[in-house]
Amino acid sequence: DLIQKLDAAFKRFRNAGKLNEKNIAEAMRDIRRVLLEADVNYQVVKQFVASVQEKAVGQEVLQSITPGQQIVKIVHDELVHLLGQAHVPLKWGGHVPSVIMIVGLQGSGKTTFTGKLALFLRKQEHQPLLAALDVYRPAAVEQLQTLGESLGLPVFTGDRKSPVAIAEAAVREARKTHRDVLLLDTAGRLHIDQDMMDELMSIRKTVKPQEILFVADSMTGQDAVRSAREFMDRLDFDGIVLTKMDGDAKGGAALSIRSITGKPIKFIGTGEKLDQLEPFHPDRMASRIIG
Amino acid sequence: FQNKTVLSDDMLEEIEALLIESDAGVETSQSLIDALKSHQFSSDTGSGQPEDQVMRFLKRTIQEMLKEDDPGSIRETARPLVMLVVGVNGSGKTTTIGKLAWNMKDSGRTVLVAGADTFRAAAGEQLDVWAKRAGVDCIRQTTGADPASVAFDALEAAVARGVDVLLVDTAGRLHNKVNLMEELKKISRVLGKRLPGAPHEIVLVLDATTGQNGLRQAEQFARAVGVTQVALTKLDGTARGGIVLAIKNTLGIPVKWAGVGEGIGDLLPFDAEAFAEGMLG
Ligand SMILES: Nc1nc2c(ncn2[C@@H]2O[C@H](COP(=O)(O)OP(=O)(O)OP(=O)(O)O)[C@@H](O)[C@H]2O)c(=O)[nH]1
Ligand SMILES: Nc1nc2c(ncn2[C@@H]2O[C@H](COP(=O)(O)OP(=O)(O)OP(=O)(O)O)[C@@H](O)[C@H]2O)c(=O)[nH]1
Ligand SMILES: [Mg+2]
Ligand SMILES: [Mg+2]
Repeated sequence: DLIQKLDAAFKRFRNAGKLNEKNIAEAMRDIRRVLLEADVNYQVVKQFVASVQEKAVGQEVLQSITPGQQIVKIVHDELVHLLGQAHVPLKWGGHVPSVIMIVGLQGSGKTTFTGKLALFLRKQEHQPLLAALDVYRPAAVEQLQTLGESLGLPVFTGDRKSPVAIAEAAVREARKTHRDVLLLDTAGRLHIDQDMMDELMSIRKTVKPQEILFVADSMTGQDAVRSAREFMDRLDFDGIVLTKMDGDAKGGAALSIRSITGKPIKFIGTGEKLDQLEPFHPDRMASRIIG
Repeated sequence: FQNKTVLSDDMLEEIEALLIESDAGVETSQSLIDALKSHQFSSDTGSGQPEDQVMRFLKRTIQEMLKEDDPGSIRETARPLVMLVVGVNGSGKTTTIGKLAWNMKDSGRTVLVAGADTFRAAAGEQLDVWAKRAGVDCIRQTTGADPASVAFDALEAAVARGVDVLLVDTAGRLHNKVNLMEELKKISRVLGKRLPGAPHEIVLVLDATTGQNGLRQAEQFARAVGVTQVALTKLDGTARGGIVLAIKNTLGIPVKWAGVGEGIGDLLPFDAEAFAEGMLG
C-alpha cells in the first residue's frame, strides 16, 4: 500500500542525506503509480499529483522525521476533500410523487439498486412505487417485479413497450394510489448510443424527476470518465451510486467520476441483497483507493 | 532512425497515456514502452514516417501477444462438450450464452443450455428467453435450488440426448467471496464426476469496462476452477479492455470471443488485429 511504498522510498532518501524536492518528485511517482493501479483516470491522476506535490514541498514534510507518513496524510486528506461530502441526501421538493430516475451502463446494478432504494425509502416511512422502464432486456420487468414482490411494494409495468409512456403513466398511477415517491428503473445503455441517450432525455423532459442517479460499477477502469461525462452532459444527473463495493476493486473510478462531474456520491452498494445499501463515506473510500 | 529523435519524452508520454487509458495497466504499458525503446527501427525512407513505424510496431506487438490460431472455434474434445460460463456480477454471462448457443446451432451443432443461476431474481426467465431465441432447450429449476444439482441434471440430459454442446450459466459472483467460489468449485466437480474431463471449457466472461481488478478476477477464477478462455464483452462501447494483455501475459489465458452488442448475433471470434487497432486508435 501507499504508506509502505513511501516509507521505503523515504528510508532510501534519508540515508542519502537531506530530504529535498528531488526526493519529493520520486515520491510523487510512487503515488502516481498507486492511483493508476487503483483505476483513477490518467488525467485526473496528473492533476492530483501536481496538487499534492505543491503541498508536499512545504516545510512540514521537508523537516519531518517521517516524511513518508506526512505525504500519505496529504494524499489521504486531498482524496477525502475531492471525494466530497458524506451523507448527501436525496432531493425532494414538495412534488407528489417525487420522481427518482436511475440510469447507467449495462450491468452496473441499476435494477438491484432500485430495489435497495425502495427498501431504504420504505424504512423512512415513504410509500415507493417502482416502475419498470427497461422494455429491452429479457425478463428485466420480471426481475423488478420479483424484487418488488419480495418487498411487498407495487411495480408498475405499463404497456411494456414505450419507456416514456410508462414513465408518464407511472406518475399518474402513483398519484392515484397515493404513493409519494416513484422510482424509475431504466435499461442499461451505452453513452455513445444516440437513440438510447435521447430516450433518457425524453423521459426526463416528460416526467421532470427530482433526482437522477447515475449508477456505476466500482470496478470500472479508465472508461469511467467517458461514460460519466456523456451522461452528465446529457442529463446533468444529481448523484452517483457506486455498486459492488463488496468486491476487492480499489474503486479509483469514484475519484474519476467525481472529478469529472462534480456530483456527490450518494450511496454505495455492498452486496446483492436489498438491505446492502450504505451511505457514502469519503474517508473510507480514500483509504480504500490508496490502501 | 535514432530512437532518441523520434521517441521524444512527449511522444513516450502520449503513448503511455494511450496505453493506460485503454486499461493496459502501469506494468504492461511500461513493458510495451521498454520494448519500443529497445527496438531497432529502420532508417530507410521506404519504411514510412517514424511516428507511423512506432505505432505499427506497437500494434504488431499487441497483436502478437493476443493472437490465437483458432479464436471462436469450438474444439470437439468430447461429447457433449461442456462449457462452464463464469464471471462477476453483470459482466454479460447470460447474454453471452444466448449468443454462443445461437452461434453453435447456426454452425450445425445441437446445443443444450443449463440455468445454474438459481439465485438472482428472474435469472431463469432471462435465460429461457435467450434459449428460445437461439432455438435450443433450457434445463433449469426454481429459484433456490442447488446450482450443482441443476448442472448435474443438465449434463445427464445432455448425455441422454446426445447433444454436441452443453452451456452452463452460473450466477454472477465476486471472486473475493469464499463461499461463492466454493459453490463454483462444487459445480465444476459435480460436472467432472458425471463426465470425466468436464467442464472442458471454462469461459470467464469479462466486461471490457473493467479496470485492473479484471486481472485479479482472472487470477481468482483460474485458481478456483481453472479458466480456459475469456469472452470480452461490451466492446461496442468506448472501453478498450486492455486488461486482457496482462491476463494473457501473466496467466496465459487467451481471449476467444468479443461481445459487441446486446443482440443474439453480437458475438465475434476475437480478432487480435482489430483489438490492437482499437487500443491504439
Ligand atoms: N456483489 C454485488 N452484486 C451486485 C451489487 N449490485 C448489483 N449486483 C449484482 O450485479 C448484477 C447486475 O445487477 P442488475 O441490477 O441486473 O444490473 P442493471 O444495471 O440493472 O443491468 P442492466 O439492466 O442489464 O443494465 C446482478 O447479479 C446483481 O445481483 C452489489 O452492490 N454487490
Ligand atoms: N452493449 C453490450 N451490452 C452487453 C453485452 N453483453 C451483455 N450486455 C448487457 O449487459 C447486461 C448484463 O448482461 P447479463 O447477461 O445479464 O450479465 P450476467 O453476467 O449474466 O449478469 P448476472 O447473472 O447478474 O451476474 C445486459 O443489459 C446485457 O444486455 C455486449 O457485448 N455489449
Ligand atoms: Mg436492469
Ligand atoms: Mg446472468
